[in-house]
Amino acid sequence: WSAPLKSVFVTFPGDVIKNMTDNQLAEEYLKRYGYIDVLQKSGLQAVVSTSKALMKLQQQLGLEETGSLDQPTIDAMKQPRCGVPDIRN
Amino acid sequence: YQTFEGDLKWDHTDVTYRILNYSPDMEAPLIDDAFARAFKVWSEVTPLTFTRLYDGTADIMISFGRENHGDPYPFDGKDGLLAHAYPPGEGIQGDAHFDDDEYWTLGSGPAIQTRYGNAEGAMCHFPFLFEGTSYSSCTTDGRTDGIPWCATTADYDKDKIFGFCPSELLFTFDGNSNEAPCVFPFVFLGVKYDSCTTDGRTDGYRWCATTANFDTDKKYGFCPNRDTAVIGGNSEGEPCQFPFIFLDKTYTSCTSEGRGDGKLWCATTSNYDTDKKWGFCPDKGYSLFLVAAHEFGHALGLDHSKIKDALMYPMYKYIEDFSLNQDDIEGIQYLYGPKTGPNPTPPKPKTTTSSPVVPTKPTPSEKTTTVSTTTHVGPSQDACEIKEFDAITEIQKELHFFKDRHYWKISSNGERKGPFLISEKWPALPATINSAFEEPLTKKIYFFADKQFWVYTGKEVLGPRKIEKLGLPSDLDRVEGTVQRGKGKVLLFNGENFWKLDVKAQMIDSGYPRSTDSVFGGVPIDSHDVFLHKGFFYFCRESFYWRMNAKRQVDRVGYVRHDLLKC
Repeated sequence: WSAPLKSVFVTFPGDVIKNMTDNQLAEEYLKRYGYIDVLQKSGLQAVVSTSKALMKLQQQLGLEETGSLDQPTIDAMKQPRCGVPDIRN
Repeated sequence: YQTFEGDLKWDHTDVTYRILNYSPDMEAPLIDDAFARAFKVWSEVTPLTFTRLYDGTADIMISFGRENHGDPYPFDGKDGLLAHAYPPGEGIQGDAHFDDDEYWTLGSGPAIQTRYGNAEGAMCHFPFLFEGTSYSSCTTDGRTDGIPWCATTADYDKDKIFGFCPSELLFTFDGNSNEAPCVFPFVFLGVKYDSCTTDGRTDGYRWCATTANFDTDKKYGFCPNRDTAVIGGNSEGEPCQFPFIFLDKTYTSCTSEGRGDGKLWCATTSNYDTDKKWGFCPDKGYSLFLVAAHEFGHALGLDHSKIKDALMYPMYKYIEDFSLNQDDIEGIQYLYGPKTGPNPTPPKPKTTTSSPVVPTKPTPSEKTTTVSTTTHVGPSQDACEIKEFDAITEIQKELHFFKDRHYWKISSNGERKGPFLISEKWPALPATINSAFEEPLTKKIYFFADKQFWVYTGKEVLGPRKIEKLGLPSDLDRVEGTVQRGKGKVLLFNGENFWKLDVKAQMIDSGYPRSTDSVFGGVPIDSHDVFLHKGFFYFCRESFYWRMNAKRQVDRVGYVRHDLLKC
C-alpha cells in the first residue's frame, strides 16, 4: 500500500467557502434564525446571551441543552434547512 | 406546532398559486407535479383547495432565485439555507422562494424525464446497459449529433427503449421562444457564442439565443442543466469535462481531492490547473416536493415545529414514502379545520322512469294538460350564482351551460340567454346530464347522463341506451366531458382517462383508455366538464377552467363565470 497521498487543499475560485471559525458560524446562524437579537450588545452581555441562545437552539433541535458550542450543535448548524427564522423577533 | 403571531391565515379556502419561473435542474412538468403534490399534502387534511394560475397575481407566488433574489433575505449558495416562505397575507406575504444554487431533484439523485425517443416521457433508468457498457448518466455515445440520451429500462441492448435527456440542443425553458432549442453559434453584443452563457445576467442563469443573432432578434431561452451539469462552483450548469487534469493528475470521474469537506467536484474544462473552471458533481440533491410541502406550510400559516419527525421541523431530511406527522395535521387543522366530510359526491340525476323511446301522441285517456313553460327563475337559477355546471358544450355555435333541468346559452356576440327548461327542447332527457356534444358532420347531439346516452337528430331521439353499447367499460359510471376531434371521432373523458369514439362505427377505438395527463399535461385530471370551444380544449374544475390550444399547451386559466358566462 502506498503511503496515503498528503491531501493538498486548494482554494477554488468562486467557492462559497464558509471558512468561518465555528464561533463565526454560530454567531451568524443564531442571528439569521432569530436566536439572538441582531442588534446584540458586545462584551459580557453578549457571552451570556449567546449561551442562552445556544440553549434555546439546542432545545428547538432536540439536542442536549448544554449552552455551549459543542460538536453536535456545530454539526446541526451545518445541516441544510429552511430559511424561515425559528424565533420571530 | 407553532403558528405565526396573530394566527395569520388565508380568509378563503380556494387558494391560488402561480409558478413564476423554473429551475434548470428538472423538467418543467416534474416541477409542476412536485408543487401540485406538495399542495395536495395540505388539501388532503383541510377544506383548502389549490388552483394554479398562469398569469396575474395569485395568493402564493412561487419562484426560484440565487443569493440576492429580490427580498431582504439573500440565499447562501449551495447547501445551508434551501428555501423560505412568508406567512399568509398581501403582496410578498404567502410567497415561496427556492434557492437555485441547490440541486433540485426528487430527493434520490438526478430526476431525468426524457423527451421524444420511444419511451413516451418515461424517466431515465440509471444505471443502464448500452452495447455492454453500464452508464450512470446520460450519454452521447452511439450518436453523432451530440444530443445526450438514456435508456428508460436497465438494459437498452435488450429492450431498445430510450429517450433524450434535457439539453439545450433539444429545448430551452422560460424566455420568449416557446421552448425552442438554442442556435449555436449565436451573436450577443457583437460576440459569437458556441454554448450557453451567463453573460448579460446577474442571477447566474445560463441562457442562449434561439436564433443566430440575439442583437437583432432578441429571441432567447434558458438552458436546462444536463444531468452531468455541475452545481455551484464558478461554472454552474456546465457539464463535467472528463478526463480533466488537476494538480498534474488525470481524473476520469468526480473527485474530492483538494477539498477538506469531502464534497465531489469536477472540472468543466480539460485542465483545471490552467483554466480553474469547476463545480460540484450532482449528488442526491434536495427533494423539491418535500421542501415545497414544508414551505407551503409556512405560506398557509404554520411556523416551525419542535417535533423532529414533523414536516414543519426546520431541518431537511429525505423521506422516501412521506406522510404528514400528526403534529403538522393538528397545526394546519387548528387554522383551517378538518377536511369537510368525504369528497363531495355530485347529486345523482333524478332518473326518469324508462319513458317510451319516442314520445307517443297522447291518447284521449292520456290527454296531458299543457303546462305553462314559462318558469319563474328562483335566485338559485341565476347562472352567475352557479359554481359548477353539470355540462358545458357548444351546440349550433353557441355555448350551452346545463344545470339541474335548466340551460343557458351564450351567443357568439357574448349575450347570455336563459334559463330554458331542458325538457322543453329535449323532453327525453333527465333533469341532470353529465356531458353532451354536437357531432360536426351530422349535427346529431349526443347527451350523456350516468350510464346512459341519448342521440337527438332535430326533434327525433334515439335512447336511452347504455354507454356500454359504445364499448365503454361496464364499470364506467359516467362520461364527464367530450371533445370532437374531426373525421367522425370524439374523445370521451372520465377523470384520469379518456376514450376515442368512432361515431360512425358507434364504437370506441382500440388502444384506449389513455391517461388524460399523458396527453393533456397541465390540466386537472378531475375535471367535471371538458369541451371544445372555438378550437380550444376547455377543462373545468369548480369555478375555474384551463384552456389548452391545439399544440396542447395550457395557455390560459380563468373563471368560468367571468370569461365564459360573461357575468
